[in-house]
Amino acid sequence: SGPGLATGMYVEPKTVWLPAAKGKGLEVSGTFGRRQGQVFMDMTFTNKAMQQMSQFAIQLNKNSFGLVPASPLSIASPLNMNQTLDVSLPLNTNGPVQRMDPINSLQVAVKNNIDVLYFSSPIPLHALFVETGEMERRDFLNEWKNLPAANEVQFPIEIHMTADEAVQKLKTSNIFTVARRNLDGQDMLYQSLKLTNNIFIMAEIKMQPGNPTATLSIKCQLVDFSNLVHESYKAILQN
Amino acid sequence: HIGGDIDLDESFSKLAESRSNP
Repeated sequence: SGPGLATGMYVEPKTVWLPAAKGKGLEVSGTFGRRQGQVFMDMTFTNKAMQQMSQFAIQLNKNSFGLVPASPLSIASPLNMNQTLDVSLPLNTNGPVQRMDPINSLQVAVKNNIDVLYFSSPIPLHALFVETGEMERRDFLNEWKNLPAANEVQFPIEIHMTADEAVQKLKTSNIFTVARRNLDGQDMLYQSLKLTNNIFIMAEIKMQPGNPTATLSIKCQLVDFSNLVHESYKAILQN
Repeated sequence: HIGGDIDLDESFSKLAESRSNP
């Protein structure tokens, strides 16, 4: 995950996507990263079968964000018994789009000489936050005012840092602070982010020094995104 | 241009005020 650290973007620890018991001996664990403006599936393949594995290939089912492999899976030599291999698969976002439920669901098929294995690996939304997600202040104000109250969802969120630190930390994960105000000691942060499919999402954080429970308000066209954006804020601010 | 920026500053201040106290 070295290159991922260069930008400071938060990357989830790898989790098991395909347990060996369901993968005919192949275990796949992974996470999603974002480096130099590209989404990556960072995976670890482990051969827990009683035979060598070879002829690996990967395919993604149609998904909400048009994610497709940007290159074939590069596993040149066979994977021996008990061998582990780290594989990084770059993804493009110009593939066929099909809305999934939940919206961040991604279905994966991995083929080897033994079988074709299927698993699901939900994408943490922040892997899709692009570097150009900072809205013009005027656009932010207009959008915020034009969207009806029904498009706003509020969440309590634990933030154990100052507003300055939160602004910096969020920025490294492509959440940009468009404006901030301090009213009676209360910090109000107005933020924007953009997804790879060009959807803008706006947010407000209301936080009080000494009180770790802040309020995160998320405003966007599709409220389906609100929960996932909240999950991303939590992952970024609490790790 | 400068006037426009001041308007925006004011607009954000008003937005924050309207939302700071429920």
